[in-house]
Amino acid sequence: AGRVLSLISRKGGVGKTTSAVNLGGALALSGHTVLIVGLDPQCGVCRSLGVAQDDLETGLGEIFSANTPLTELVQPSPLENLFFVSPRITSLADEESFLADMNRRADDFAREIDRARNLYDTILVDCPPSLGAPTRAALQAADAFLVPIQAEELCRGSLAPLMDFVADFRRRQLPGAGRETPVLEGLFLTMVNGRTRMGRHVTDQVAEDFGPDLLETSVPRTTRLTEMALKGKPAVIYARTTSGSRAYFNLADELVSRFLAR
Amino acid sequence: AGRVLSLISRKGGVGKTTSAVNLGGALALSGHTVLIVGLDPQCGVCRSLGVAQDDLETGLGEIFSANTPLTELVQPSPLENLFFVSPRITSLADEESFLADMNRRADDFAREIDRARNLYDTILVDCPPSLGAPTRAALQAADAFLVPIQAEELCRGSLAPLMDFVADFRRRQLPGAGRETPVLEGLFLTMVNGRTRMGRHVTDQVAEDFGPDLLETSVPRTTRLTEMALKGKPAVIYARTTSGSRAYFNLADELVSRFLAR
Ligand SMILES: Nc1ncnc2c1ncn2[C@@H]1O[C@H](COP(=O)(O)OP(=O)(O)OP(=O)(O)O)[C@@H](O)[C@H]1O
Ligand SMILES: Nc1ncnc2c1ncn2[C@@H]1O[C@H](COP(=O)(O)OP(=O)(O)OP(=O)(O)O)[C@@H](O)[C@H]1O
Ligand SMILES: [Mg+2]
Ligand SMILES: [Mg+2]
Repeated sequence: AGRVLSLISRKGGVGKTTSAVNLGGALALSGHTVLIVGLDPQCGVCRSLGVAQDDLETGLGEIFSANTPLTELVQPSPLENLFFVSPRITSLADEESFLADMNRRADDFAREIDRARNLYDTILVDCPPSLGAPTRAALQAADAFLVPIQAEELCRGSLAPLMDFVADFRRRQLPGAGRETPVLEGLFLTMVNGRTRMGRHVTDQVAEDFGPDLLETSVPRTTRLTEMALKGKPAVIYARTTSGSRAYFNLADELVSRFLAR
Repeated sequence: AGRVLSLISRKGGVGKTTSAVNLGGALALSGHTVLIVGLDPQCGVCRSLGVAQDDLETGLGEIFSANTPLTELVQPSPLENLFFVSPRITSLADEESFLADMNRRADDFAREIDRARNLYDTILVDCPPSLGAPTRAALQAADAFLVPIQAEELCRGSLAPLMDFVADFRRRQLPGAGRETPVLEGLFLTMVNGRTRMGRHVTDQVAEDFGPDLLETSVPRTTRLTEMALKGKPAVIYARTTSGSRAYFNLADELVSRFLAR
């Protein structure tokens, strides 16, 4: 049965979507069957996999509006083993009702994710930058959560409240249900420029603060990764041997071995 | 009487906070009296002006909890003419009640901003990355709004719905009150790397899509600007002659002359 990993952040623009798409791609190329669930109304996931939001035939919202199973809403990607589903939002009314549904019907969402486990080895959930309804729903549905950390001080300084939020979230889940999920899968550094003092400062500080929870793989700052939304496919396809792509292959390997080691 | 400008985005990490602090600093150094109102619970503004969020004596929330006038909550900064106020959030409960207040008591917030106009030439409101309650309150309180655009495709692709949102927001304001505010002050490119195809692609596309609404000043990608949160002061102080700082001085001049030209 599949494993559900949610990518969360409080700070904006730290690489959640880039990581969801490229980690998903790397896992797919290593033989996993992967589903990426995009929860950001801006639909960075679908654009990064070649589909304009307006061209989506259907979207996540159908779970709520028509009780359609999630598994019937899944879309193909440029990679054989990689699939995605995201909101199909073409108006402000769409966006408001999507957020309202994620708020009020998180249980339905979690149930649909649970049912999808039969079909996918890994389900990656990409969240908007906040601790609002989509992030809470993503945590409720997840076995584990991943925290990308942009190697900049403004991002590093916003981590502690994020970790408190998840700890608090876990406590608020029904205690009788023995919920220890979602566990922390790991934090990992993104957009690292190791030649700058800032890059080294944040790397050292995060290593000190989080110890073994900080994954060994970090993703370098590289323009090739930004082309994803133009090319409509992950860098692990269009720039496979470059540093950004290789980092995501390494991240995939590291996550798989950490999981097997438990 | 002061002018109220809100910095908004739907995409995360596009440079709202960096721009609020450095534009505010540049205006202050040109003789304006400036207030930066931070609406992001993560308090990037206070950290960038030398104060850890836990060390704040008071915060924006006192407007709601104790009916304290905004003008009494204002904090000094390393610059003589530059002041700030931000939420003082030290727990999840704080964060939730702040967001609930911004939602239900946006009128009180707008009234307090309005009263502050007597004391400041320019009030800059820094928002979290979303179209939620703080952004709506910031639009309600503003004369004009500014949109930083990170020179990357994932950001460019999320602009149209943002502009629709503000147009819709304006329409929903009481029509009888003749509300044409907030007007679009302008969009401006940030984190531009002009040597990359992506940088040039986004620059050209945004110029084509927005014409004269795209400000002439763009902010280059430069590590010096990222040091703001470590140094606790704007780059216009610690790195005044560098490209990032000069861009914000130019942005301040451009905004002032555009305003005077009307
Ligand atoms: N390693 C990297 N090197 C260079 N640019 C990157 C890297 N990772 C992401 N980017 C770029 O940085 C920007 C932010 O990344 P991304 O959109 O993936 O972050 P996010 O956390 O999903 O943002 P949001 O908070 O808005 O959802 C994008 O323009 C992306 O192309
Ligand atoms: N011109 C620039 N060059 C290099 N780095 C920059 C530049 N502007 C901002 N940054 C860095 O990019 C990151 C995001 O910037 P910032 O926090 O100002 O954006 P934001 O829109 O306020 O983010 P959020 O959506 O989380 O509020 C920060 O780490 C900041 O230091
Ligand atoms: Mg994203
Ligand atoms: Mg910010």
